Amino acid sequence: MNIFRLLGDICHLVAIIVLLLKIWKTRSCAGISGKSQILFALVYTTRYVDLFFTYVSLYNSVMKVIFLASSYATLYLIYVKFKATYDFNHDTFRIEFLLIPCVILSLLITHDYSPVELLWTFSIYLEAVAILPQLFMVSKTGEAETITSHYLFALGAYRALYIVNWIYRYYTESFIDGIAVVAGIIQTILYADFFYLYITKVLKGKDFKLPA
Amino acid sequence: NILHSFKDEL
Repeated sequence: MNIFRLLGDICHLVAIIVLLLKIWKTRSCAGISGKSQILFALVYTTRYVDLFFTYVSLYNSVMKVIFLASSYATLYLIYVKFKATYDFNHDTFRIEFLLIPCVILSLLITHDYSPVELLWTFSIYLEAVAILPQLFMVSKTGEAETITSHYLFALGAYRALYIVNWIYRYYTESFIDGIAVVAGIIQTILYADFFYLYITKVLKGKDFKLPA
Repeated sequence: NILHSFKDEL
């Protein structure tokens, strides 16, 4: 554990809590892509099956349980409790276009052909693109609520901090996980446009609106 | 081998 990974995990946790609180407090999931949340739940489920097979640390296990539980709680809020506020007309990204390539890629490029390893690899690839339905929704409506933009910023910052952590680990432990690093870089690049608008608009107190 | 799986990460 190093400071970059810890900060990354904290950003990740903050993102999830911000999203849950936003939906809970406003009693509405308007502007939130349920499809991205389905993909994230799938990411955590396939990656954290190792919860039953390997023990790393108490921190590691507790965080995994929190990520799993919060992702299913988010799905419950969107698809059950506040279903009436779910903006399905704007959440039209076809997730099979992400799921199928991720399945194929994880069968082609993986560290090892064991079921747990394949699920882990799939989860890494899927996480890289899981935010696309949400970004697609924002681009379709041309705007995002300020709180939604904070959520997206924290979620994007998490993987960016992990990249710094991987560089640090490369120099201190002299090894690197090629799959995680390449996927993590792609994941961070997908947020680049958003980061730019967030920094130039939201941090200056303006609304998050895409240029017309 | 510098390639290694980071399974201790989240």
